[in-house]
Amino acid sequence: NSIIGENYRWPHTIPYVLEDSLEMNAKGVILNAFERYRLKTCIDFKPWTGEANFISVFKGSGCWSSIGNKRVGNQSLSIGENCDRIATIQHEFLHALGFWHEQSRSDRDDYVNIIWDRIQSGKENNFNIYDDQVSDTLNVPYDYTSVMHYSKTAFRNGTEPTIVTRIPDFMDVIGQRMDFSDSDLLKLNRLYNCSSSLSFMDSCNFELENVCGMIQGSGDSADWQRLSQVPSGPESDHSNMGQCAGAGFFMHFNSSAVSTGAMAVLESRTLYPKRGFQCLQFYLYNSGSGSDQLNIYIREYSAGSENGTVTLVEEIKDIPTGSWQLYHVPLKVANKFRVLFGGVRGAGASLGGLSIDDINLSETRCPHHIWRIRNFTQLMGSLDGALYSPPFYSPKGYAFQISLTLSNPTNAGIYFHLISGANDDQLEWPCPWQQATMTLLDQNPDIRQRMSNQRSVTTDPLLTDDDGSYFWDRPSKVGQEALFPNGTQFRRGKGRGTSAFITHERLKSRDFIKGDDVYILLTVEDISHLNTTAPQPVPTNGTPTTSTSTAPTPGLCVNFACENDGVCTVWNGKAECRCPSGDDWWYMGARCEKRGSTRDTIVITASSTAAVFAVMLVVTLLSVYCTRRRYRQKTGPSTAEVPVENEHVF
Amino acid sequence: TPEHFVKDVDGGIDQDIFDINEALGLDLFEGDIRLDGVQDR
Repeated sequence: NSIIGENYRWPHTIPYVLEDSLEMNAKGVILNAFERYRLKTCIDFKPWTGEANFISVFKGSGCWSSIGNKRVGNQSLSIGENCDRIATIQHEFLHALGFWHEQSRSDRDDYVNIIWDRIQSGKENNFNIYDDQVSDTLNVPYDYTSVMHYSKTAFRNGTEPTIVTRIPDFMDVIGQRMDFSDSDLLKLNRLYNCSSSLSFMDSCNFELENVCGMIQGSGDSADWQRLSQVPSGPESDHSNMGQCAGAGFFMHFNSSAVSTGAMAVLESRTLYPKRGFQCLQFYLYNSGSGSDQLNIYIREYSAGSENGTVTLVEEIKDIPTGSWQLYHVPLKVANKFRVLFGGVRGAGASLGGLSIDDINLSETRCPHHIWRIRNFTQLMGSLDGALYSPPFYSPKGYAFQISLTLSNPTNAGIYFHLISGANDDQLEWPCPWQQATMTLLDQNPDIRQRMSNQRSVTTDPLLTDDDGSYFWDRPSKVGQEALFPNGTQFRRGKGRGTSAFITHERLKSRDFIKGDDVYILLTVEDISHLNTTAPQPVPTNGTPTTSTSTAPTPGLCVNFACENDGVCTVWNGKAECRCPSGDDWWYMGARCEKRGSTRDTIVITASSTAAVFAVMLVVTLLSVYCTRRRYRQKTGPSTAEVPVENEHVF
Repeated sequence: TPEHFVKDVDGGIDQDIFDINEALGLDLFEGDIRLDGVQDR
């Protein structure tokens, strides 16, 4: 459902500016949203370096965008208060990329019914449809799951839904604000002719016999086998959990058939990194001995080493037996490489071995921690109070916990808590600008098709609680007493998050619960670097700017209005207007009140040329006239007219 | 366990884009689109 016209397209790499007005959490979430574009589409984002057109994201009133590239230079996109959810930002940027809302398609009425008398008066036009002369469906069927679809309660005047899907099962699907749907991606990649993405590298569920081009290692003592079942486990693969008869394969290393210390190596195909950092994710099942282990190696190729240099990256030990478990391994490879999975037979007795499935490799950052919640189904609806994660430490050393609430009949909630930890004496309090990102993982085998649900919370050191204390102060000071399951006492700070993280309906959909396991991926990043008003980049026309000269200083610019979207800036202590410009037009004047364009220049040039020509013509004619007159005088009538006989000789 | 000691930033309501804009009194095209004359549909 995109706007028609090539002039609305952006380049594949979109220049952007995150204005200082944005909330800190919003800045972090916007950068996370860009990572989702980089993983699943060919759209990339880069800080503005003076390109003619760029998107300026600022904290306006509400969440809104324009449609397509308006080619106005500085194109605004507002991420205001409460808009700092990743899918909201993905939604607004899809507008900027040229997409309308899904239910405004010309064929909308084939799929949903609009209940007009339940719409707030005056808002009916929000439900207009537009024919295929003005918007293009890109040949993709109507998409109930689109991140661009209204929810069933949009603009309702009461409690009844304004949209009723003709297929009832989709009633609670429309209006999802989790992630791009498959069709969103299909349309976007079709509109921008994407054939690859910046950060996706590989995904393998071993359903195809070519096993994604993986090869058996050489020099090892056993091979990995492609199986769909092992007597000692797993009974089925992880991709489909055995739901598909005749399908569902994984790779298995039978450690019971080799002696202690024997290894089987499985190598990935050759991979070509672009960003220099990667995250390897896969599911692992251990049905061998508790001492079996899986080693992850990298074979990196460089000019000097034709066969590549093999380096051990991680040793995965103490692998729990009897269930599929998710693992992440961060990599840092800059040259062509292969990933090697080395299964090693441990000393203990083995009845089976190691199995791997659903491998994904992308040039993204791995989550810092994984909270695996087992037997989740029985917890839903039965848990009163909150479920707490194990304690984790952030890279900066802050101890934290996540809490999940499942007792509300409609929504599950999620909260981030700081807790007392071993490093507290050396840390800064209140905790400054740590962004906690909590992701409920959609366990789809292919990372590109996952629609994970995510929320971020940032610790603002100046935030105060109802009682006036600093919210993110030291937990031993402001927190409550609590006990770990082993009885150890600690103090837990107040949690911050949302009671409306995801509905129970959605939680039970897709692959959020798989093998009765739920995974919450956790990352706590220091985003204080986003807080400084860093000097703005130098536009290509060479006029250096610093954020102080571009960022309006409230005092000088308050009463200094610029017209035609001009921006007030302070230069040499004086308020001035910076005027917008386009490819062939610009505004000028002290207040950007005058408009200029290359057409004017052409007119001025032509008219001045004509004027000069006219003047020269007049001058030429005059000079010819004067010359002839003088010539005629010289040879004039006095000689010619004097009779000869009257002449006197002296 | 002690009572669930938290601050709910959503106040218990799952606010969509259009709810947020409506509460602010914005009257944008289809709730969150800023159109200019050239693009009026």
